[in-house]
Amino acid sequence: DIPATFFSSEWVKNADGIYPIEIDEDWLQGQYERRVVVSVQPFNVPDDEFNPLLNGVLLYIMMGSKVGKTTKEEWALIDAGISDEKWYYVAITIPTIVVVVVVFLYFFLHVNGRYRDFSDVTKATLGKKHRVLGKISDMKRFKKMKNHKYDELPSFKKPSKQ
Amino acid sequence: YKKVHRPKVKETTSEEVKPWIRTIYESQVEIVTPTVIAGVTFSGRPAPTPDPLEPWVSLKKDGTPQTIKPELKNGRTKKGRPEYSTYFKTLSVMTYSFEDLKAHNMDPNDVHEEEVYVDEDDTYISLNPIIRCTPDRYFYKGVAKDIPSEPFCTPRENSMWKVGKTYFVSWYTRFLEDEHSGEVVDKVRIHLSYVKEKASEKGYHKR
Repeated sequence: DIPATFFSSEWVKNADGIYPIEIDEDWLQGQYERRVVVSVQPFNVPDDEFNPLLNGVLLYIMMGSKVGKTTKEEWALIDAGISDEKWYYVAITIPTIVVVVVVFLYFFLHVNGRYRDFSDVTKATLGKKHRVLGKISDMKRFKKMKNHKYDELPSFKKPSKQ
Repeated sequence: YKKVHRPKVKETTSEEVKPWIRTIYESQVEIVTPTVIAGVTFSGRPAPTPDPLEPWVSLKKDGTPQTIKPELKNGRTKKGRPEYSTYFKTLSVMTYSFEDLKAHNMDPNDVHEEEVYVDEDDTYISLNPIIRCTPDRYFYKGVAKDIPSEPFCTPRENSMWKVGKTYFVSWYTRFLEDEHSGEVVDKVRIHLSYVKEKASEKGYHKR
């Protein structure tokens, strides 16, 4: 037997050049996907001399995608009067809770509006914004800086007309 | 947990495939039984009048069949049946003497050799509607994509085969030759073997 081989076809005519394979769930051995190699063994090569990896093609076999659409089974359950309405309750409950909380908060703030006083906070903030900087020469940082006075730039003297 | 979806093979025709009779090798009568695999009819009765626009079956990269309908555009056939060049022909050298040819420009003592491609026996091959594998349809595999996929055309490397579906493995028949005699091997066997893979090589495909 060829090691790790889980499927071997019967001897088929080479002239066909084609062989159909249907993937069996048992080949996955409980895993979701497995890496396999497909190889072709000529009649004149004995099993013990045949290496599947020599000219094989590596590929994956996998479980396949699940179908999320309403299937025939689901339709049959609905027809039988069995329906799963959990999603319906969740879809209704969550927005309702949000709306109730928003309404409660609005009335709470409205009722307690007159007991609120943020004037000290606002005054401090406004005071910071309207701070007077003063003269630059009074600032500690620029006290030692010698600022040159403005000198008039040399001007071009227009020669008088002769 | 949800059961694996197993799509049923779609029937493309309401007609039942029935056995038919043909005469091969001039006198031998044979009963041919058509088979349907993955929606493809093998050994089907050929049309009484050959139609150049008759659909044929190609294979996708993973080996699933795909029907191709040839189109006639501006007097030319597009997506027509595949041509196999000389891949399935046998090269033989024919030797002609002066007596055979009696060519006016040939020396009487000369021998003329000519290479001739002999067509293969298509008695059974003609019953296969699926495109055949030829070296020009090989792909390149490996990390650097520098290793030819010989003898396989399908499936391509890293294809994903899903449970319940049927895939076609196709190979170039002339690749499998006997080392000593040089003749094409008569019978073959297809194997599927598990491969140990590193954690980094594991495919984390969409589930």
